[in-house]
Amino acid sequence: SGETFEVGEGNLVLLYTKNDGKLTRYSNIRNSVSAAAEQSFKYYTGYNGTDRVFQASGAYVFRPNGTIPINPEGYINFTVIRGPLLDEVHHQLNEWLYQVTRVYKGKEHAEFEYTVGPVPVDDGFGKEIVTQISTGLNTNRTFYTDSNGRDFVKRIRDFRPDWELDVHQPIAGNYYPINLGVYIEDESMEASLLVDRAVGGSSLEDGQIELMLHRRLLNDDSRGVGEALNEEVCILGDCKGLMVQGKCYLRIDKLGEGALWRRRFGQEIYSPLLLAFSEEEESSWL
Amino acid sequence: EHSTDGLGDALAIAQHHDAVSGTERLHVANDYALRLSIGYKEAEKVVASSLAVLTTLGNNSVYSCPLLNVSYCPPSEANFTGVKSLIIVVYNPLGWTREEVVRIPVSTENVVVLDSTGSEIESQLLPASNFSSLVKNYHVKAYLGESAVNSGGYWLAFSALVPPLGFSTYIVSNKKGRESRSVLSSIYTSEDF
Repeated sequence: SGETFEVGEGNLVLLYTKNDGKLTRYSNIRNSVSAAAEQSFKYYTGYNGTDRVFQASGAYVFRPNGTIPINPEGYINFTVIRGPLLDEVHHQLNEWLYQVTRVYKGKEHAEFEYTVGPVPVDDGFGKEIVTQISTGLNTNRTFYTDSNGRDFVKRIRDFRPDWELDVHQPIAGNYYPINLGVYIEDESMEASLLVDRAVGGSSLEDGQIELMLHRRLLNDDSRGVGEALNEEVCILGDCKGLMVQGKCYLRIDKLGEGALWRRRFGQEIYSPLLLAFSEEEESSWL
Repeated sequence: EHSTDGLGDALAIAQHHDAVSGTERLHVANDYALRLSIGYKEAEKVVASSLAVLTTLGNNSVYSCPLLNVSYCPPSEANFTGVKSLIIVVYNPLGWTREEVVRIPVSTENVVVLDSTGSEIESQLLPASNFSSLVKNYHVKAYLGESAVNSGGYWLAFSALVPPLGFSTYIVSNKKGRESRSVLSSIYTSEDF
């Protein structure tokens, strides 16, 4: 009704704006959790340089040189698919960025499946593509990331507990490795984002979580690998940048209720159901 | 005659710090991928023969679909019409019961999903997007050197209930002779809003 439409047939309902298909709200009917939730995409252009002048962004070094939003005005073309088991929202953001958001009837998390690539580099700049989930949580510069899938460790923006930090790289200096997930919390709620692969991530603003989805860079960062992080797939001599497809999962809980889901569902991401196929005559399979 | 040793070797090599952090050269990354693929193919045969014994499928071939994430799965996309039905074995490697939506690509909308007792269960058909067809062709061409069997088609979704460290069996059957079938999803575009 009005300016928004709902997605989700079960406890979880996501609200989107009608005119541009943007996610605006996350609501869980079962536990009365309702929070603003917006998603955006952008990319960082990588520094082109050497080890001496303008240290390049490369395999070892993340050194962004400018932030470019992707479709900040909204997603003009989107498609909603509804059914008895799950609803999907498809967003085509540009020629190399596509996302499907799924809400399963029996689950209380949203699933984002992103497909990124081949990232264009014709303009001479490498790109590092990220997505951000912004909530209204008052997080006071604090967020939590896992430690190689184990305990979540407290991170404070622009701060290290054991030395005086002088921040020269406000983005890269606050990035951490994410293997299981990242979460933020305030006095009433917590928002968790789990991943299906190792990525980089951070919380660069209060109430926000950021994940890096893909990197394609054109310069060697001169830290030993000896080549640029510019992976390509070649078919009959036609080489294109790598295309990646992955998933992340968002859930917002009342404070203190997210840890169980992060542990349990994190294990389910790591050990998915395995499928095998065969065929049999109709009359004999019973 | 088959073993999981090749996969073990590939996984061991991929523990190198360059493999873990992604700071290896591209040709090394390709080598890691190749070894993992070889190991996977070998281990797949062990799993297939084990499942065949467990499920009493006997001599029937059992396949896995490593490119299922890009909706490429020849056994499920085949026209399993007539007397043949598609058998799906869902294995749960964790120690608790799980109920999850399983999705497989199919080429026809005339299907029903049955559980192992022969009772029909709720299922949903989702049309494959143009973009997912593009992704599918990209990967199938890149990794298998051939064109995808079916571009487009549908994803068939159904809810699988699987016991701890165990498996459940589901059957996808042609709807012929049956009153109901999988529910086709409703589709709304941005223009509809």
